[in-house]
Amino acid sequence: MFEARLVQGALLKKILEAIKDLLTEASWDCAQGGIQLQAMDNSHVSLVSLTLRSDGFDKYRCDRNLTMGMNLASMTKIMKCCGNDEIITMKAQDEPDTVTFMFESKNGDKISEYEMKLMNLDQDHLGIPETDYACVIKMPSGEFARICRDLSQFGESMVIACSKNGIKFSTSGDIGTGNVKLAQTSSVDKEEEAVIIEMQEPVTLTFACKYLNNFAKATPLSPVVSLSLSPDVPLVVEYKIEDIGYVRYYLAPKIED
Amino acid sequence: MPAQATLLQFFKQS
Repeated sequence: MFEARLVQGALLKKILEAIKDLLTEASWDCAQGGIQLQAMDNSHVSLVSLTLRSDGFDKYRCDRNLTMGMNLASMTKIMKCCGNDEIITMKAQDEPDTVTFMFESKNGDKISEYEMKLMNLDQDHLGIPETDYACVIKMPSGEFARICRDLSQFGESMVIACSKNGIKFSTSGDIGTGNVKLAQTSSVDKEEEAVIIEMQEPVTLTFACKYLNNFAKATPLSPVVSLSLSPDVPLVVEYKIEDIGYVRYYLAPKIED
Repeated sequence: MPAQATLLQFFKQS
């Protein structure tokens, strides 16, 4: 049997908001160590990799490894029934056909239960090699979301150029061009407000704005986002999820033919 | 114009 209880149920709601527009369906792989999800969008341009460690849950039990294929639109409907301050418990039998979501109010006066049918999904797991990235940027997630939103008004693609002096995001389109430069922060009171660049060599890559905007839907999960870039390899955009895990997005670059 | 690559060009299917 599988059971995972999360007092901060709002986290699971935010996680779903962060992936539901990229993926129509996904497999949640549950094991003793925790829950993992890896899935590509339909066009195979981006990939979501989610890890939730068992020790981050308030209660976690997984007797046998199981894979739960879920339609994320259906899961979103169910999560909308959960209040932001409610406790979420996910439950399933071994070899399940359904998963149950139980929502409890903080004082225990109200309990709602929703059972959702599971799907058999073909799994396209990708082996992602360990990479030493040429540039790793940590920056406020809200700033990244704003830059993606602002620049995507101008064009479909965004160029991210990272050097030791800073990062430049730029775009161009029919109405003109736009760019935003961020310098590395020299001193900050709060680490989450800093722009920090770890650079081995400068990198310039081009990405589709629509995916970056989709990744930015994870902003409520973390005040900080990290961008890892190397020449001619997919970008990694990572949001840590409190003490429980992370969501990482991989995005294939646009490359010259 | 650069073309959009896919992840399958970079990562192996397992």
